Amino acid sequence: ERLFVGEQVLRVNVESEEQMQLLQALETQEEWELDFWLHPVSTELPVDIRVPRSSVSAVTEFLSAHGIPYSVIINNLQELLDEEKAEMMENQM
Amino acid sequence: KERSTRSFNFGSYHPIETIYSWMDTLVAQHPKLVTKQEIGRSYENRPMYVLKFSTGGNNRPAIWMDTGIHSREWVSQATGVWTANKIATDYGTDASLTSLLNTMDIYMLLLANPDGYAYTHSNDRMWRKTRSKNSGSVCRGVDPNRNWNAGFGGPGASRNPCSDSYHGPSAHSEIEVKNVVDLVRNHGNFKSFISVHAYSQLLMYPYGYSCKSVPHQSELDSVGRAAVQKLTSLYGTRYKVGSICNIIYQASGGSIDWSYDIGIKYSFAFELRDTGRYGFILPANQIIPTASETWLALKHVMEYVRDHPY
Repeated sequence: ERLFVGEQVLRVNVESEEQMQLLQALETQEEWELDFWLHPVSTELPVDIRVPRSSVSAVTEFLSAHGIPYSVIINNLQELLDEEKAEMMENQM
Repeated sequence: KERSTRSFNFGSYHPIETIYSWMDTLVAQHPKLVTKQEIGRSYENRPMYVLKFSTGGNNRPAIWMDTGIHSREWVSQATGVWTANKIATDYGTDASLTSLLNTMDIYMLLLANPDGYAYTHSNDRMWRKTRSKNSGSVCRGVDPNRNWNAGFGGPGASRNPCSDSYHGPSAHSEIEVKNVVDLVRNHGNFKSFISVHAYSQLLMYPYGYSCKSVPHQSELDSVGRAAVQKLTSLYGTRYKVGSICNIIYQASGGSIDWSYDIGIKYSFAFELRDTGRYGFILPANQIIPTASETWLALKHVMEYVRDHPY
């Protein structure tokens, strides 16, 4: 089973077309293995990105360097998944 | 196994086996209204079941609803289960729903991507696609919402088998898609096609493959806005309404573009809530509030379809 220990989900609220284009460039960038839960489409909708632990510092540095505001909506994805699984097990019992 | 719908917890997520077992219970409890039909098998040979709600007649005008085409969007499958139970239990008491079912049928495909859904439980909670093998690639799966014959292979889908939006080798290459296509085409009398996804609180209509307006754009837009108004009235969850291309992005090969292009005018896609900022991992305690608010919008759309035969 694939685990997501230390993986984060960042919510980025892009403020300009330029920032949008920077994020769209990230979509095609494969090295960081980003999983866009919500894609950069308009300044009216947030962009949510699941970031593997190994890429967290590179991605946050990239966003900070370009002055792109973001927040961490899920700090450790595996924790949430463990809670979800525990809830299902409890319900089944 | 949870044997009775009464003990089935609609406020929890369930594995595929439990949902399939619950379907039998629902049919057993409402034998004059609900039947379960196998419309084919998935790539890994899992049955694909449609719940048909019908009070008789022959090939009546029908409404299609599918949930879970993207397997990791668990709140959509859970909303489908709750909605199926709601329809079954409200028939006979809710006058509007009863009048609808006295003239139309409703078909619900709760697990539109069964292999993917099973895989999210067993191996990778973040899995979105089907599980088919892609020849020449180590990566598996096709995005089942890029595989329909509607602008297939156009912008907004990837030709890379490793991409989450890979459109597949050809339109309807995914057996999960082809099973639905065959059923809808053979039936020939669907009047509405509703596909439920998560998340980002959107109610969308065609097109995704192009940003040009569909001929019925203004009607679909006003139906969508009125439906969303009903949804918001329950808990204040705010939705945006618009065409797929204009409200999010150009996405080719989508199911509701296909359904619209074959003449099913009232084609809509829902992106359900994430009011809690959990994305795809929406806590189970938000399932019933999500399904309850969504029902108000779904019901509005279905009533409109009932009252506007074409």
